[in-house]
Amino acid sequence: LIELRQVSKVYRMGGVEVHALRGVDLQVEAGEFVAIMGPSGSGKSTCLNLLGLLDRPSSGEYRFEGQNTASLSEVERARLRNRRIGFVFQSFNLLPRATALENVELPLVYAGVRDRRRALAALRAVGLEHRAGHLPSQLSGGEQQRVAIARALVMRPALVLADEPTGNLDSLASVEIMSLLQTLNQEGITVVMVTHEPDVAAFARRVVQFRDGRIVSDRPQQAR
Amino acid sequence: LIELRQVSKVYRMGGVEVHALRGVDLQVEAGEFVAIMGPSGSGKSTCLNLLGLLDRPSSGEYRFEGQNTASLSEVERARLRNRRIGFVFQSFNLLPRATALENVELPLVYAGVRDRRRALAALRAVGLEHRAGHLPSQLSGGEQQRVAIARALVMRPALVLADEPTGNLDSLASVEIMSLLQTLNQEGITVVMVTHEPDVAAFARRVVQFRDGRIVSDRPQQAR
Ligand SMILES: Nc1ncnc2c1ncn2[C@@H]1O[C@H](COP(=O)(O)OP(=O)(O)OP(=O)(O)O)[C@@H](O)[C@H]1O
Ligand SMILES: Nc1ncnc2c1ncn2[C@@H]1O[C@H](COP(=O)(O)OP(=O)(O)OP(=O)(O)O)[C@@H](O)[C@H]1O
Ligand SMILES: [Mg+2]
Ligand SMILES: [Mg+2]
Repeated sequence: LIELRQVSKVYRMGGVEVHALRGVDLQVEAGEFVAIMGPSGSGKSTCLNLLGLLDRPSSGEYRFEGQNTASLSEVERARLRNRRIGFVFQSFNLLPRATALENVELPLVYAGVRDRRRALAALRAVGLEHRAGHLPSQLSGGEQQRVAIARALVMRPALVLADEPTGNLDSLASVEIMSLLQTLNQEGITVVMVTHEPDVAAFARRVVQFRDGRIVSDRPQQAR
Repeated sequence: LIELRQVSKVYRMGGVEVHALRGVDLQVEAGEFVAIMGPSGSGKSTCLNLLGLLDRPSSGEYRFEGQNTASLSEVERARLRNRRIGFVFQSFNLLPRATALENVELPLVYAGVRDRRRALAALRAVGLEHRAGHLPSQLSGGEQQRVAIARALVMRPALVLADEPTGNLDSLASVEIMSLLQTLNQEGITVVMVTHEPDVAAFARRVVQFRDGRIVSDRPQQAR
């Protein structure tokens, strides 16, 4: 489904260069459930942003469903992001002036589909239908995170990329979200998730470890 | 040092009322190290915001250093927040157009103190002096969180309130931050920290459990 070949990412700030990714090779087949782990600043979010077509590699190749993403137009990238990829941001990225329900509806509206019931079902799946009318500023941290998860899942994408999806959730809410991702994965959705919590990574069938912009290990494991 | 007596907080949104806190009693002495835990949406951040004078109770009394906070003027509240309380927000709340160093300097500038070396020392204490010139958008999630921690500590406040300070940190960075808080606590700084991670709560000497806006348990424990 996705393939990174010798991908590097360099951020240039004035005279300084930050090598966030240094020659990463990663292949994920359809239906896999992968956990990405590693120290703070090791390049996990940078990698996930490239996989989600939110940024471009400085060098190397990224193939999505066999196609070289470098040859895609901006419109094609946006269309792929909207229909095939669900992205849960580390900082949620909810629209501040839209309610929880409107935030979850956003990908549907963007795709030209108007389906309030489907958005409400996504909110119900993360346990938040009772907060549908709240703005993000009227939600707790973990509730905002769950709205971001519902928004990523509402289009039933082929690939879900989740960046620390349980960072603000207590253990019960975390297990509920991981069970939801597991159910979707069993239905065929590919999941690539960044986490720093071993209890959460235990739900994946493969763990990729990052350090200083490189992959230092990539192993299958027995999932929880 | 701080005392909540029958404190309630009701958020009113149009016709709906959300009872985030329902009659909370909490007393914390100077020098304590308290962990606040509980499910997502149970009122932990609401409680911490009241303790940090960022919001006011709907009913009940909050005494800070023996003084009833209801009798304080806005100027006195802001002065107390700036000099006596360090606050680490769940969503970091960094100024987007200021560098990491400038964000850490902010409380000093606000107090009329100009001390770049002290701000740099605070950044060094959280392991980020090599990112001093980065804007928040040029930092990883865990790095932003650590800048927010450095900013809360730079004034050496009497009270540090930290809301999920390790939510985006890997276990090594988490232990480094908790050791830093422990050292400051041994020097006399009172720490009240919200966390959903048992490994992090283990550093505290007292654990307060919230559920549905109430405190359901409050017990001393042997710290790590
Ligand atoms: N400004 C607001 N207006 C309306 N409701 C609010 C507001 N802020 C918080 N709430 C609600 O109050 C409840 C408590 O929120 P709070 O942020 O204190 O929870 P929390 O324990 O910190 O949760 P989390 O662990 O998810 O961060 C939540 O259900 C939330 O939806
Ligand atoms: N826009 C940017 N400009 C410059 N440097 C950046 C930018 N974004 C990230 N970085 C740097 O690149 C490195 C990798 O960042 P990245 O966000 O991928 O880390 P991460 O593994 O997700 O960390 P965390 O676990 O803390 O979220 C970090 O050291 C960060 O400072
Ligand atoms: Mg990250
Ligand atoms: Mg909270």
